[in-house]
Amino acid sequence: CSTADLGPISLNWFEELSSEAPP
Amino acid sequence: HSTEQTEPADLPACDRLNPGNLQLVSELKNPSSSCSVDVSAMWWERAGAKEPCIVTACEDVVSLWKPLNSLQWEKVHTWHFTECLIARCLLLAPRICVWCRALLCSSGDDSEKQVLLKSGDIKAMLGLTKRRLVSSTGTLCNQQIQIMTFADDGSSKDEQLLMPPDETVLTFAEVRGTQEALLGTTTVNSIVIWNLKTGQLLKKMHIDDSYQASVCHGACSEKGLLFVVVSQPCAKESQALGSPVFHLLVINPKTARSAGVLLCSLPQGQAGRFLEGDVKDHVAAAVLTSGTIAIWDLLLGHCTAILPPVSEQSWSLVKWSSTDSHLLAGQKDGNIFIYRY
Repeated sequence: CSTADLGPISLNWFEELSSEAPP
Repeated sequence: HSTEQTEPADLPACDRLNPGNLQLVSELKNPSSSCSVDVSAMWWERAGAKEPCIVTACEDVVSLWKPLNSLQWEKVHTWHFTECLIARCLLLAPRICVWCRALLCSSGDDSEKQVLLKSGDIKAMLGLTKRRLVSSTGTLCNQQIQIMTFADDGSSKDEQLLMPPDETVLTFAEVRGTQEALLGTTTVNSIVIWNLKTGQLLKKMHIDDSYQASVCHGACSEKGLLFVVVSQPCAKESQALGSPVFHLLVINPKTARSAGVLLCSLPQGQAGRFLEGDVKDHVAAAVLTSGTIAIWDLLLGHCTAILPPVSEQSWSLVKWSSTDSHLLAGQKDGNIFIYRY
């Protein structure tokens, strides 16, 4: 598969999702 | 306590069974008629020295084996469990062991004790790094996902709840490369991610319906993507895909989009479905319903070894050793064979 199909990738996904998710 | 010892294995006989990647090293014989339920390798600390040991579990007995030399093992401890039958061994790193479907706990020194940790409708359980144990109990609205942390002496130090998803969690996996991330699979084809530190549910990602009731065997985070190995006990044979046993998926946790990377199917001429299995680094091993063990290299993308039943005894267990590159293979009668891979 191509990674383009997976949408924009973030190296800091864990920190970003943690700041977005409800506490 | 026991003085039982193993005999060095007959190496030439093994070469005939496994021309290739597996070499029989040793055998742990089970003198009782009790059924074998689990096996694990672990580091056992005693008087300040660490030894690579093997833990075997039958229905009501857990045994600890230490190496006498490179080919022989000696049984040094047995623990009897009278109040419940053993379903699984869960090992917590480092040092502390929690055994028996995580119901009982041992401090690991000479003053063993058994403590009830969890009872009830336990759906999934996994021993994590930093002496932590994660469990899920109940279903849907009364589901509870709990992390228990243990002190050096095995006593319970901390308990924390993770936010439950609105789907029943089936399996857990730690994420290599992202230390505080925990991954879970659910009964309705979702993969969920938690932050172990805060207890937050970070994402619920629906994966393809063809991955129904997947069991997650491992996950790693690499360059912003999650790579997850799942097995599918319910997968059916098809002409196009053969008999699928393991899948390697890639997931973008930011967008929740996923794709299949590798499908591990049985080589032609092999029959059976996934019964149980274990993944370590880039190698995946499965016991098939035919009683055979099959091994795949996830980097090479193909099956690298087939281990048929030995002495007409089907295999029922397979685990990778956490202390070396050995494969631990168990038969229903409780005998364990150790192979070098």
